[in-house]
Amino acid sequence: VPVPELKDVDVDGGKNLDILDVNEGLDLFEGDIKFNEVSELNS
Amino acid sequence: IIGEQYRWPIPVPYFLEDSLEINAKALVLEAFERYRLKSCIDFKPWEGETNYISVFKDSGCYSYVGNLRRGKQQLSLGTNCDRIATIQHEFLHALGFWHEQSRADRDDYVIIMWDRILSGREHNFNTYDDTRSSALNVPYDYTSVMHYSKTAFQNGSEPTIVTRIPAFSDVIGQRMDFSDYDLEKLNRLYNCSSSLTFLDTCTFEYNNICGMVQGTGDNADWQHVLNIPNGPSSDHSNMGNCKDSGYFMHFSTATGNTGHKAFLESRLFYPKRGFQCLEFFYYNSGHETDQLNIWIREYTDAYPNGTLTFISTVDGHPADYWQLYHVSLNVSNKFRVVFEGVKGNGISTGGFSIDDINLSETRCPHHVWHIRNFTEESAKQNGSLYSPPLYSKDGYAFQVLIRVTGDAEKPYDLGIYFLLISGANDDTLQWPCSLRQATMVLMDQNPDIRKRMSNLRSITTDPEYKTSNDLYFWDRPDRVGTPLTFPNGTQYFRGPGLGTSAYITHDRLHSRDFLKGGDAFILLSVDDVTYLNSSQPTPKPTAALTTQSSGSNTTRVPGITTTALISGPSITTVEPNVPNHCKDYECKNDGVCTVEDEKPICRCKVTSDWWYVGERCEKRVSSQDTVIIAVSSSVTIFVVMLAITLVSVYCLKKKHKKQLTRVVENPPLEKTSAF
Repeated sequence: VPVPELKDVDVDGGKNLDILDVNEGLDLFEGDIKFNEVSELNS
Repeated sequence: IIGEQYRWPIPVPYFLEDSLEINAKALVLEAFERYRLKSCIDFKPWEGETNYISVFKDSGCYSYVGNLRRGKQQLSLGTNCDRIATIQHEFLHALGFWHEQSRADRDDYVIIMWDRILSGREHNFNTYDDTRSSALNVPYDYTSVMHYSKTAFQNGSEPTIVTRIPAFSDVIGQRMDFSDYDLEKLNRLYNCSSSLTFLDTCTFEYNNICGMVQGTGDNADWQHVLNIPNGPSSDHSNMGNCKDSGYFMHFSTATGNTGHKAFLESRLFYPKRGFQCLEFFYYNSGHETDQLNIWIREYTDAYPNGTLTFISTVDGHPADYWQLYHVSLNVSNKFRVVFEGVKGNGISTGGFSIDDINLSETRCPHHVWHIRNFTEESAKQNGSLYSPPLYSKDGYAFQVLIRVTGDAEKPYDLGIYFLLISGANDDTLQWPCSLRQATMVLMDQNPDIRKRMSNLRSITTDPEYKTSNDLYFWDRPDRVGTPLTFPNGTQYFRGPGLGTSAYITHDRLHSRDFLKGGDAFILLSVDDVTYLNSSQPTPKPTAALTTQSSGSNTTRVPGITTTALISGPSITTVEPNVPNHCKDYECKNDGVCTVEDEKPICRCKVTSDWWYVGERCEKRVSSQDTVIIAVSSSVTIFVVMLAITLVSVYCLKKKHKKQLTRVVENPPLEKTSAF
């Protein structure tokens, strides 16, 4: 049975996603840095 | 980050958590290979070391900076983090690197446009002074994989980072591979003097021809030349761009008799891993019956003078351009690589030439797709270039599609897609195709493999993945694909493609050596990654652990030696499963369950500043607590001793006074009678 032609799938949804784009909305320091405790940030 | 305490011991222990996507797991291993090739940083599966990197899937891609000596240190690779440069970037954070634009002198090189930054995000553009961060005497690096792109945290469409040299405006934010300066810093930070898997690179620019030697027992020699009248007119390293340089080695078949040969033997190599990839460019301007053969001369105890083993014959036909060749080797002993040129029985006006040799203890790509005159060819094909039909090692037929978006007037980017096609083995293969990782690399043709910043993307086939029509995406191409015809008239089916439209931007494609001499090389591999679907073995203590050994676990860090205290027995070996006793026994605060006298007990996390105690590691104790306890105990003891002393003195004094009074009232009689 012939099937309709399936379209290619773009895993990036047509966007050029950089690390900061992927992490948008997350509360990470400098976009992708995690801190252990507040004291570490203060230091 | 300044501070030896932030360094990791080498090899760095890692644990790939089950939550990770398979494609991400495979890419982590690929990223480790780039570290091993270009630095001395090695990684090993966690065997119970006190501190290790736990790679897991959370929201986003993130890491801590440096070794925080917190036992299990997490590094997240969430959705859309399965990109090799993203993984390299996060591991560089873990190894102790901040972002490039946060270095103390960055304002000399870039201008931060504060009014274009999202409100409240300005703190992401902080710098660290030279008491906190060191640039390790390496110049500011626009090409660093650790640099923000120009659009970081922007609130509109204007760039938030403007480079003081405009040419670097679109260079910052590359996510392809380590830059040269990234590697210089990494190698300085960890005192690297050699790499783990690199063996040799040679452009033949110098007269010593990289220590290669002309063989004996042959009829001719290889020549060290700049050009050959009938090709090649220039070398591959420089493509003729540098006057009076650009040497390569040439074996002429224009003279001599049929069967005449010349050997060119490499210097000695001492392999560590037991597998190697030899890569070189060659130019065949001879006759199609001429041969270029690859041999290995291996030295063993039984054969101290070496034995020659034939490896392969370069199968490229004569062509007026440089071609790329890979040879997989499996050598465990001291060896040399031998290039043998053999004159065939046809009339030749040229011969074989070789250039840009690289030898490393890595895996070769399975296929090379050479796209000649890339720009013209992609324009001719309306922006869609399909690779020739290829087979994976286990028999799946596939193609790769490169799609150019935009048109000639507007700068275009490249997309890349992996597609299954119908093949000769389809009836015997498993469908839908399960957990095959397709790796697609646009090769940076820098002559030195360590300096390449090749662009890699990979996808992994998910057998459960369905299309909107409820068909399995990776099912047999003759079930879900489109019927097509090859140029030779053969009919076949092509399934849908999975990939990205954002493989590489136009500007980056035209940078470096991606299109050297106008040609592109796409390196392709398809690997079965089913083994990554099972959990990484977790460390388990052996029977020897039933005896207590108080201990210290000494780990080697280049430059320093760190001794990490472990409470209780030290963990020595790895076995595939956690003991059954530990199944329902939960240790809190990252404690590790072990078995002692057939009873589960918790080994708690310890750092130099604090540690956990209690049956389930539920209580945290810090070194400050001990200081307080020690000081208060000392004060208490001192006060009690003082009190005892004072009371004793008082009692003695009172007793002595009493005695004195008695003597005065009743003087002793014996003294009187003596007179």
